[in-house]
Amino acid sequence: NLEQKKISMYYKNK
Amino acid sequence: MFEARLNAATTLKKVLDAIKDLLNEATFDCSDAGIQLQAMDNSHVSLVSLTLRSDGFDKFRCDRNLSMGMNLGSMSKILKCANNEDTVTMKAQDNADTVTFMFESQNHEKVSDYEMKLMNLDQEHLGIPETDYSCVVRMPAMEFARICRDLSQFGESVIICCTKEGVKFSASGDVGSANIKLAQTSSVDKEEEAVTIEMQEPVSLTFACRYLNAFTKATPLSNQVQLSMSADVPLVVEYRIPDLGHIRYYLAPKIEE
Repeated sequence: NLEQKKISMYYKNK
Repeated sequence: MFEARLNAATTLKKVLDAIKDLLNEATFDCSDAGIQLQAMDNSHVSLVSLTLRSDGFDKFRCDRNLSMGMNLGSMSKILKCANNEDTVTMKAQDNADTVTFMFESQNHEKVSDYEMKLMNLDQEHLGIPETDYSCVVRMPAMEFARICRDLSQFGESVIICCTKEGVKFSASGDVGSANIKLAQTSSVDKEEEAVTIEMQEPVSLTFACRYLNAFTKATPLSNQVQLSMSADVPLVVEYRIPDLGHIRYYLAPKIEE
C-alpha cells in the first residue's frame, strides 16, 4: 500500500 | 511603481495555463530581479515555483518590492480578452490594492485595460535546498505529456524507473499494465528531440498521475522538460521558458505505508 506524502514533509517554511 | 511589459500576450497566457489547474490563487512577488511565485496546491502534495526574470521582459520597472495576491480564475478571464499577438503590460502603484492589465493590438489601434482587485493571501514560503539528484532526465516536453496522458488510463500512479540504460514509466490497474521505455538518444538532428540521462544512482519512484498531468499543462512553454529524481525526495519537473525564466513543479512521492 502506497501513501501519498505531503510536500511540506520535505521542505520547511522559510 | 511596478510595470512589466511583454510583446506577446501568448507567453503570459501559457504561463497562467501552466499553473491555474493546480492553484486557485497565488502571490506574485515582484522585485527588480523580476517576478517570482511559489505556491502549494490545495492538497499540499505539490509545489509550483515560477521565475520570470526582469531582463526577459520588453520593459520592466519595479521601484519597490511588491507582493500581488491574485485570483488565477479572474486573471484567466482577463487574459482571455487579449489576442495572442497583443502587447501586454501589467501595472500597479506601490501599496496598491489593484493591478491593471493593458493590452495593445499590433497596429496600436486598439487599447484595452482591465483592472483586477488584489487579494491578501497567507504566504507560506518553503525553503528548497540545493540538491544533487541521482538521476536527471531531459526529454521532449511533448513526449512526456504523451506518456503521462497514456499511462493515466491504466492507473492512478506512475512508477518512474531510471537506470543508465534508459528511463521506464509504468502503470497498472484493473485494465492491465503498461510500460513505456525510453532509451537515451544516440544522435539527433535537433537538440529538442533528444533524450538524455545523467545518472549517479539508479532510482525508482512512484508518483500520482493526476499531478504529473497537471504539470504537463506547461508543455507549450518549452520544447524540453527536465525530470530530477533521488530516492525518497520530491521529483522536480522543470520547463525552461526561453529568454524569460522557468517553471518548476515539485511532487512528493508515494511511499510504502
